[in-house]
Amino acid sequence: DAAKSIIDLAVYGSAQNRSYERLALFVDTIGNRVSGSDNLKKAIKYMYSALQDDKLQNVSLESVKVPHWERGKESAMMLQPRQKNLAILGLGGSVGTPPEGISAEVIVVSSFAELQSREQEAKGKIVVYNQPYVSYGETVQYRSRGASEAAKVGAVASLIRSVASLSINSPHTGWQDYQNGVPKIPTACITVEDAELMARLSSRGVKIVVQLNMGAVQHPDADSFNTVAEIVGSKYPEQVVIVSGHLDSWDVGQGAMDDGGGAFISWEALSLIRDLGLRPKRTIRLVLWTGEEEGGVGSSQYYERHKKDIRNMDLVMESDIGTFMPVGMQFSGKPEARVIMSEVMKLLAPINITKLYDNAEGTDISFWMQAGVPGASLLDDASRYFWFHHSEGDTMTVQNPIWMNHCAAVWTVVAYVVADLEEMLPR
Amino acid sequence: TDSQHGVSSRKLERIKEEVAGYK
Repeated sequence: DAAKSIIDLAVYGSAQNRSYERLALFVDTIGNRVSGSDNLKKAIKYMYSALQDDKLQNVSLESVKVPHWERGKESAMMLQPRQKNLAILGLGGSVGTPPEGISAEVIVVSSFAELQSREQEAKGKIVVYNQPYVSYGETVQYRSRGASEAAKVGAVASLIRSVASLSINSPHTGWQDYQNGVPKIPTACITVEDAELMARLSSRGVKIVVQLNMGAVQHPDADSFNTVAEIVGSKYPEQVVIVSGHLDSWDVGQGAMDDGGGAFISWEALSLIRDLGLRPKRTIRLVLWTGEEEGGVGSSQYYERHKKDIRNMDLVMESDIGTFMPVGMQFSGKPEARVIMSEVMKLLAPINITKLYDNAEGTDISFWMQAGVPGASLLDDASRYFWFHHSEGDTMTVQNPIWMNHCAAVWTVVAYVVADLEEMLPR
Repeated sequence: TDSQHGVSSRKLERIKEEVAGYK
């Protein structure tokens, strides 16, 4: 009755609310944790100590190099047709402006195609992208590629409508990628409201001028660590189920949702198993990744270091789309493995979270999945996730202890049962 | 029958029974 015991302890028993309370203490103490920052170093040190205090096994830090981008002071002001402050968040990896800033006329476009069709107008201007929010995966292209696409047509900077499904004049940051051979121009996100304002002004033929100041600096890569702890398997200790979330965040809000919740339910999974005196046949390994926001930097180095052991990697699990009320699990693997995972999900009938969906997702586990290892990701009611994502709104206030209890129960039952089956998942 | 990389239906049934044992 292991599954029922886990559910009872996580949702109704003495461990209820523990992951929430641990997370609150952590983010209230440390704050946000951008790659290369002192806060991230403190966070890793904090977790290293906390996991040891929790009496987990093989607590260790695995050294990696991560980007170190610093935002600096930044501001934007619409000068014409009237003065208006624009709330902005510079994008990770962006170059800064000259000290005096950049003052230029604006061209507003709603798509890359429109930018191409109006390329003659864009030279020497600031490109404002007012792309509609379709889905995160589709719309985020404007954030990651917007600067280089604008630079190709001679723009001097780009301002991109935040990738947000709801806005209260809140800018959302994120990583952006410069293309090789294309000039690097400053790039930031503006709010949905300001993007739409400038689009309306522009559609009326009104000339818009914006002053942009960004003090962003790219430092040399910094030392960082993936944080690891285990419950060592009793029969096949060399075989591993990974449960994971990422410890780094953006430099706004508290990083409580992205991905504090995912990291802390993953820690909770090991705590629950330990509390119940369970010892699966295989090793359950907690990995708290670093440098995820810059493109899975810590996890890619982990993969390179450990891929020689891929034969023993049973299942890789990642929670990185919030810990709202869970609705099931996403899974990528062979049909035979899916049948087994469907059976495992039935064990969660007492809390009515039994659905298995397709297509596990998660930057940090993608390297393993692409190499054929079965992968699973927590699916929750993420309808509000992109309201807060990469914004000052990503705070503890978004989190809910009851939802986290349920997430922890789902996470733990799946990790434990898969790790304890007599055989590894087919692949 | 077992395919080279697959799992036989009999084996799958046995694993399903094993999973059910964790209720």
